[in-house]
Amino acid sequence: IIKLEDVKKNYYLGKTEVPALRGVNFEIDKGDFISIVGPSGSGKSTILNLLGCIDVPTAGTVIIDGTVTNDLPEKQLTAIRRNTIGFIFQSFNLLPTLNVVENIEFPMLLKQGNKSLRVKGESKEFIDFLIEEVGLKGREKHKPNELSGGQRQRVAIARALSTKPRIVLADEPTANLDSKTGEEIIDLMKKINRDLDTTFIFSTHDQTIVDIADHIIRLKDGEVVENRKIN
Amino acid sequence: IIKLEDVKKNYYLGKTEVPALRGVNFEIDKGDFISIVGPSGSGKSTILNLLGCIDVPTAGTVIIDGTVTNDLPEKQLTAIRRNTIGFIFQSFNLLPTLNVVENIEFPMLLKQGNKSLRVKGESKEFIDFLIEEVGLKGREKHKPNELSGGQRQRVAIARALSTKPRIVLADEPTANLDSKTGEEIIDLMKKINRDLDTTFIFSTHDQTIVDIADHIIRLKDGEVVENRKIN
Ligand SMILES: Nc1ncnc2c1ncn2[C@@H]1O[C@H](COP(=O)(O)OP(=O)(O)OP(=O)(O)O)[C@@H](O)[C@H]1O
Ligand SMILES: Nc1ncnc2c1ncn2[C@@H]1O[C@H](COP(=O)(O)OP(=O)(O)OP(=O)(O)O)[C@@H](O)[C@H]1O
Ligand SMILES: [Mg+2]
Ligand SMILES: [Mg+2]
Repeated sequence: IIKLEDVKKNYYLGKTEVPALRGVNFEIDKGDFISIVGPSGSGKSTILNLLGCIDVPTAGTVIIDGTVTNDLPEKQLTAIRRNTIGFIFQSFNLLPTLNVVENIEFPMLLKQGNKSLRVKGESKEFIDFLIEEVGLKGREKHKPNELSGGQRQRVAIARALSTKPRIVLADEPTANLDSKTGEEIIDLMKKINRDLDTTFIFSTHDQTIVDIADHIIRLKDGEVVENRKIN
Repeated sequence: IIKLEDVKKNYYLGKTEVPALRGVNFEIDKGDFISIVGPSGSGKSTILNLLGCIDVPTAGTVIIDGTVTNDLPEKQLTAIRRNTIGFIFQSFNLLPTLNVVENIEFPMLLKQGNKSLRVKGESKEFIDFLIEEVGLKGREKHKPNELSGGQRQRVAIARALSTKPRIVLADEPTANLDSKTGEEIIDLMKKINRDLDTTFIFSTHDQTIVDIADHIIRLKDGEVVENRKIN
């Protein structure tokens, strides 16, 4: 469902070139539960941003669900992001003026073909289910600055899952969670992966996620140094 | 060096009362290397904010270095924060317009009695030492949005250590770091703890820090359920 072909990404600091990815190649199958691991600064978030169509490579090709995304116009990239992908950001990126429920519902309202400004029926039930599963029942009316670090992370997680996207990109989703809460979140994702055949791509330092993944890609200094399937 | 006596903290959401701390008691000795552990939402950051004089308790007494902080005027609280305490925030709180070096130097320029607007001599050497120790050599000119999540966390760590404060409060300092980088950071802190008798208070989910700590306080729903010294 995803293919990276010789992908390079350079950032520029004034005249200095910072090579974040130096030629990355791998394939991800539909329904994969895959972890991308590697030291801090090795390029994990950069890869997720390319997969999430939030950024474009400096060189090489990114192919998502059969479509080459490199030169797509912004309008089409936005459509892919909204209809295919759920993103859990490393720094959460919640909307500060919206409360927990409103933050989780937001992507649903943005989704193409959604003509209503309200979330009702089965969609509303699924959101209530997610709020309970991530342990935030009773905190629905809190705004992000009225939540603990781990609670904000869990809102970001529920938000990414709320539209039942085909691909979930999770950037260190358990970094701010104690091991018990983290395990509950991972079990939830495993369940969704099995029931809905959702593809999960994690960037993580959490050995618990790595142990459950069926495919591991290891990065070092912007290069893939290991690519191992575990079925 | 620190004492909490029956400390309570309530937040208010409209009319709803959210009891974050329900009566917390403990003492911390000078030079302690102590970890505060507990599930997400159990009150760890709230305690650190009270110890860091960023917040005041709803009830009970917070005593820092012999001084009761509850009813101090803002001017004195600011003086304690700047001269005694180094704080590593859970969400980093770096200044977005300053680069790595400028962010790390900033508390040094704020410190009472510091008449100069430049960091020179032995202070400058210590900052260069910290930048190397946290693995950010070569990244001095990057701004926060030009750094990875773990790199930002390491800038926050170096910044908190740069004034050689008597007490360091670290809120999940390794959450965004791979285990190897995290261990290097913890070794650096252990070294500073031994050489300068700095008191370190961690809120953490990282078992590696818990294993090295000589004092563990466990929280659950805003209460202390375990308080164990390990010398
Ligand atoms: N400004 C606020 N208004 C209302 N409730 C708040 C506010 N800040 C924190 N809380 C609540 O207080 C409780 C304790 O929060 P705290 O941030 O101390 O938890 P924590 O142990 O640091 O959690 P984590 O491990 O997720 O960072 C949480 O349940 C949170 O929802
Ligand atoms: N906008 C930018 N400008 C310059 N350099 C950047 C920028 N964004 C990232 N980098 C650099 O690219 C490299 C890869 O960053 P990336 O965020 O992908 O790392 P990461 O593996 O996610 O790290 P972490 O585990 O710390 O989150 C880092 O060395 C970082 O300094
Ligand atoms: Mg990252
Ligand atoms: Mg916290």
